[in-house]
Amino acid sequence: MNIFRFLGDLSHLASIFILLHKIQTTRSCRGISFRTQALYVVVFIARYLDLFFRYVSLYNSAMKLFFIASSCYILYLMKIRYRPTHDPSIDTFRVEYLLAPCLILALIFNYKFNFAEVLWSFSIWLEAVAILPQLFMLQRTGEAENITTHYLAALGAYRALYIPNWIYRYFTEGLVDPIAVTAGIVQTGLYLDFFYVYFTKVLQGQKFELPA
Amino acid sequence: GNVVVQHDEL
Repeated sequence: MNIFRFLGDLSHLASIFILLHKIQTTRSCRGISFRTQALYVVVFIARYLDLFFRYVSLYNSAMKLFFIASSCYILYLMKIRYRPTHDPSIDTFRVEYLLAPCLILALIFNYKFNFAEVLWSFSIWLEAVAILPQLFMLQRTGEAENITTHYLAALGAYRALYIPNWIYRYFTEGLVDPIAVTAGIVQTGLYLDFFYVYFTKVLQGQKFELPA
Repeated sequence: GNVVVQHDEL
């Protein structure tokens, strides 16, 4: 564990707490893509099934359980508790266009051709693009509540912080994980436009609005 | 050598 990965994980945790806080305090999931949240459930279950056969550390297991449980809870909040506040008519990104290519990438790029490893690779690629329905929705509405942008910023920062972690691990442990690194760079890249608007508008006290 | 990835990250 190094400081970059730890801060990345904290940022990921923070993003979930911000999202839960947004839903609970506004009693609404307006502006949040159900499709993106559902993809995260798929990502976490696919990747963290290794809880059953791989033990890394208490920290690792606790985080995995938290990410699975919290992502399922968010789906429950969106689909049942605050269902009327979710507007499916603006959440229309076709997730098949993400799932199928990720499955193909996982079949081609994996560390071993077995079920667990292909599933792991699939979850890594899917995580990289799971934010697209949310960003697509943001693009369509052209604006977002401040709290939603803080959620997205924390979520984007999480994988961005893994990049210096991988550089650090390469130099200290000689360790390279080409699949995670490639997908992580793609994932961070998808946030660049968002980060630009977040830093130049939201953090300057303005509302998050995209140019028409 | 072989790529040995430990999957010790989240």
